[in-house]
Order: sequence, then structure tokens, then C-alpha cells
Amino acid sequence: TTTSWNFMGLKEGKRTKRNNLVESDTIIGVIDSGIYPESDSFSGKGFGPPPKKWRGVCKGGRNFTCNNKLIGARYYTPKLEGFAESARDNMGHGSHTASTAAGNAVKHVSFYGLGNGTVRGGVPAARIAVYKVCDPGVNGCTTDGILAAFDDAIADKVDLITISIGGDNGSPFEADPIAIGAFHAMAKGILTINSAGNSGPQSSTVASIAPWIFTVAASNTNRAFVTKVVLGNGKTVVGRSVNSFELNGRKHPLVYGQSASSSCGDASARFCSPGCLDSKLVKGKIVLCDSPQNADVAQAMGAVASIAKSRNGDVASIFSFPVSVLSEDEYNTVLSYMNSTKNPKAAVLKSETIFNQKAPVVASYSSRGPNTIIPDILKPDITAPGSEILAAYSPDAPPSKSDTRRVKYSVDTGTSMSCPHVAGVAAYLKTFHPSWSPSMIQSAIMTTAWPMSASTSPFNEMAEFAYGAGHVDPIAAVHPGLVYEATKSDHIAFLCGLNYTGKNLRLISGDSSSCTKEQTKSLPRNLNYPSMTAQVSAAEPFKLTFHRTVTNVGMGNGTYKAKVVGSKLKVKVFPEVLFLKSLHMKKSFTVTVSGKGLEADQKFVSAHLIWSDGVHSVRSPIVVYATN
Amino acid sequence: AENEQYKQVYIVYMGALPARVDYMPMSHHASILQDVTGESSIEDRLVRNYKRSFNGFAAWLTESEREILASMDEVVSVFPSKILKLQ
Repeated sequence: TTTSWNFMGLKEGKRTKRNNLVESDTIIGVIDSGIYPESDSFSGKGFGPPPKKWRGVCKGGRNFTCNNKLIGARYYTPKLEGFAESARDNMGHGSHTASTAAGNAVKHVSFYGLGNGTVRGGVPAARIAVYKVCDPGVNGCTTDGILAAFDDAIADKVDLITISIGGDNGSPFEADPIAIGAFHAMAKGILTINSAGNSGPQSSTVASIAPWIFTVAASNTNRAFVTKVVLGNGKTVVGRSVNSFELNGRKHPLVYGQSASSSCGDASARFCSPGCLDSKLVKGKIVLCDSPQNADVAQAMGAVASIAKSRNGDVASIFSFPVSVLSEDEYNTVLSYMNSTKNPKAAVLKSETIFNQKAPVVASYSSRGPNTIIPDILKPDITAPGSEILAAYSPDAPPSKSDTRRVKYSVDTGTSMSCPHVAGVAAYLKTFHPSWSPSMIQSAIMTTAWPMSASTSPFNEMAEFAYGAGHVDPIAAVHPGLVYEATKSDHIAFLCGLNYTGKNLRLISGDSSSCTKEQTKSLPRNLNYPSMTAQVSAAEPFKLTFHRTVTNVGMGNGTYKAKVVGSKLKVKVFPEVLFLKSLHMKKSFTVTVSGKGLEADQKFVSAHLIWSDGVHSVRSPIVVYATN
Repeated sequence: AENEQYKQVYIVYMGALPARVDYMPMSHHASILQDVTGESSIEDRLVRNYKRSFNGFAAWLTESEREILASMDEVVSVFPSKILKLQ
């Protein structure tokens, strides 16, 4: 986070307007792998006592002390041999996400000199409550523990919940613990922010699919870590990694994994697969591997460095020894140098950071829609920085596979990192609008997002299914003008439209509500959501409507005119002008979308509806897609 | 027979907490478990209760016990506890 907040306009210190009193009363619940309580990012220095509303406890286990920053801790991980029962972070992940959302501002932080800057959360004055559900012992996070964490976090009166956990795909609500917990959180006015998943760039991989969850995709920022490789013939190629190891530019002999094995076939040897490399052939050399996956294998066999190839060269990772990950072309450059040189040599340099003009671009790994459980709800909702984020870490966990180092700050990548960025923005927003409901917070962030375009990256061909409404813009989100509200009863009606009836609905809603005939007939796409999405049959003409209602949260009165930008969709908005004469006044409108019919290979068409009063610009994506 | 006795942790989701002030979630969960398992002590079965913000519990159950629970009026759904991943 040494650069991500500046990148999106949330400047450090006094350069950003804050409501410090309310911010200090804000509590962010972090459901993750626990926390490293001794980190400077979670120091309680300068904080007053916990907010009066706080109902939680500090039960972090032995040798675990809370403070006035880290005000709460609980753990739900099963008792396991060799693992102390505690809320302490054995994975580094929970410390990283907690500090991204609400960590103190800590100056002069770097990863061995790399990425130097001030690490801080979105709301440094806010408090943190930790709910540990993940541990290496269970190799992940148990869903019965996740549900218990929600049960406590809601009752403890946190203001927001950030959870960077998920499955490989969506599940029906009644079997999805994060959707269940988030529903009850929403009913109590608590917004849940969830990572979209890292199964991209394939479509229909987003696992967080409920409309009452705020689902976050990941993108890069304008700071990138690069690692140069200097070949013996003087040529330099640029690769990606966060390489803190200094080899002082010394060149070492190069060997290709394929020719460094005496026990495996070419295919496995090229990938430096475990058990393939012959230490006699790699010791003291730089090994070329067709994947970064097994770099630690090369290290174990005595290599001094590794050069790897990766298709998705858009992310730099930490490795346990010097590695540079090259694009296909650059990798082939090295291979052809090797094939044309008697004693090929090269040097892998220490990484450096560069200014990356092409940002934000959605990350290749970020999970994509369409939503497999509710086709007419666009997921992910929003995009935030997730690649190469430097934040707090736990010295109880290695910064990379087979790494002997231990650090208090590290670089991590994933939608796990973008999720707490949005949690920080949501909390920032809430300090200016404490009474806003979860859906209003979500709407404000979505309708004021930076537009992202499909053209800037090879992985963006999924456009809104990749980046949702666009990239979060914290400053604009404070003044959205209009918001799309969806209350608990709107969501109950939504569930009626999905045939949740009788017993289930009554039990979930907790009151004797049952579906009216009209609700049962309601279409999911008519949930008052800040984006509009519809799945249609391929190759058939379509004409469909979306019903929406906006609430005025701008100045007293405003006249908003509708404008539709974007492509091939025929869109009609009625009425085209909304007169909102007072604060909190609501106005409804319909959007009618028609088209000739999507060819099966034409995945989708999208446009944007913008309501503007000359000051505010309330932008919503409209997406129509066909599946075979 | 072995299959029949195979147990795994299931989450029994019972929806929102009833508004009745006299409702005691933990004793309700215990009595449901005793009924379904036929065992008076549920200590080895119960993994945890959900009782503060919504209603339910997690327990070691066989498949047939799961089916009985899923059909009960006060139960919304019964599904296996799984391992999710950090992202």
C-alpha cells in the first residue's frame, strides 16, 4: 500500500479530507488468518479507548495482547498438533489485509529496500477486530469457522466486514457460508466486502455471487517491480519478480532445465519439475525453467538463480532466491542466445520499481463473471489494486515458498489484496455518511468508479465481467449524487423471485414474511442494483426492461438527465429527466434494452447509463450477454 | 454399515434468530441433536453453535442424520463444512 492509495487519490496525511472523529469510531472486522499484533501497523499508540458501541472481546489466546487499535480478536481454527491456539497470524495474509484496510501509517517501509514508502490503510484512524478462521494446519479456512466469525462480528457491532476468502466457484446461497453470514450482516446494516477470486482469466470463475456482498476484482497500480537479466552478449531483457537478492551483476553459466536432468523426459525437465534436475548439472548456474512454479526446486539443487517463463507476465512475485520471470518472447531471446553460444552466461539483477503507465488494468488472475448462480446480477462489482501490494506481514510465516527469510512487511498479490482496499474506501465513505446503508455505500463506490476499458489489456476481453463498474475512486465516491438502495425487504423480494418460498424464506428473513404473488413473479434483474445485467438466448432478438429507483443524496435539489454511452445496444430510458427536489427524494425509471440478437461467439454487449446534473455523474454498466 | 456410520462436519443453518426473548438457541440445538442422533450426550458431536446473530450449529453427522435434519421445519439447509482458500 506504499503507492496504491496515492494511485487512487487518497493522499497521505492532511492532503486528504477526513472525518477523524467518526473514523476513529469505525471498526473493521477482518475475517482472515489472524494478525501479527506486535506490528507497528497495529500499534495502539495515540488511540483512545474502543468505541462505545463495541461489544467484542480480546480472546486472541496466550501471548496475544490487544490494544486500542487492534481492539478485538477471536479464533475459530481447530486444535491442531504443533499449532498454538491463537489469533496469531501464521500465514502473513491476515496481517497484510488488515493493514491494507485500516493499518496505521508507518513510514520508510520496504521489502529489503524495494517499494520504499509509507505503508498505511484506507482509514488509519479506524479500529480493527480480527476473526481468525484460516491456518496452515487446516491448509485453508473452515466454513463452519467462517460462519461463527460472522455470528460474532455482527454481534460485536463492527461497521464493515472484509473477507478475502472464497471457493473455486459460486454455490447456492443456502449452502454458501459467506453469503449466509453477509445476508445477516446486511440485515444489521453491515457491508461485507469479499474478494472475487484468483481463478481468472477464464469466464464464470467468480465465486462471490450474492448481491448483498460487495465483490472485488483486482488490477495493477502505476508501480511495478521488474528484474533485469543481462546476457553474456550484452543484451538485457526485463522480467518480473520482487528480487531482493543482490548478485552484484556477476554473470553465471546458463543451463536449460531440459538439459539439466538425467532422470526425466524433456517435458518435465523443461518445467524443472521436482525430482528432475541433476544437482551436478545445475550447481552454481542459472537454470531456465518453463514455469516459475518450481523455482525452489532449482534452488534446492544448488542453482544460484533461475529464469522462468510465464504467459501472464502481469504480476511480480517474491521468490526464495534470485528469479526473473520473462514473457514468452523475452524467454525465447534467452533460449536462442544459449543455443547460439558456446558458454552462455547471464546475470539476474536485483529488482527495481518502475512507473507503469498502463494502470489500472484488470489482472489476468482476477476471477470473471458471468455469475453462475444468478445470471442477471453482474459480478465482480468493482476493481481495486491487488497486484504487488506492500503491506504488513507476519514474521511467523515465510514471504514465499521455501523462503528462510522472515519479514514484517511484504509484497503480496491477489484479489485478497484488492478486497481490503475497497473495505478501506467503504469505511472512509462511511465516516462522511455514517447513516448510509450497505447498499448505499456499495452504490456510491460503483457509480463513481473510474471507467476501465477492454482495449488496454489482453486479459480484458471480458470487460465488465472482468472489472465490474470500473476502478474505485475514493474521493468521488463521497459525493455520488444519487444512489441505488436495496433494503433487506428488497433482497427478500429478490429471493422470492428465485423461488425461495415458505419455510426457507420465513426462516432466513426471521419474520413471518412470505412472498406475495407479485414478488414471486419479480425478476432478479429488477433488484435495485447499481449495475444492470441480463442473460438472453443466443442469436434471438431481445427486448427487456430494468426497473430502477434512485435516491437523492446530493445537494437539496437536482435535475438529472440520462445519457447512454457505449456500443451496439439500443437503450431507451424513461423518463429521461429526473427532478429531485429534496434530499433523500426517490425517483423511479425504466431502462429498455433491445437488440437483434447476440451471435454465440459474441459473448456480450455493454453500454453505460449516466445520470448527470452537471456536477455528479452517476454511471451504471448495462450488460447483455448470451450463453450457449 | 461402515459407510452408514461415516460422519463429517455439517453446518445446520436455521435462518434468523427467533425474536422470542425466551428462545434459547443452544438448548434448542442440543435437543435437535439428541433427537436426530438418539444420543443423550452430544459433546462429541457438536462442533459449534451459531447463536448471536443468526441461528444454527455445526456438528459431526452421518448422511442419514443429515437428511433427517434437512427435512425438519426449523432447518433451512444442511451442508458440509468445507475448506475455502485465502485469495
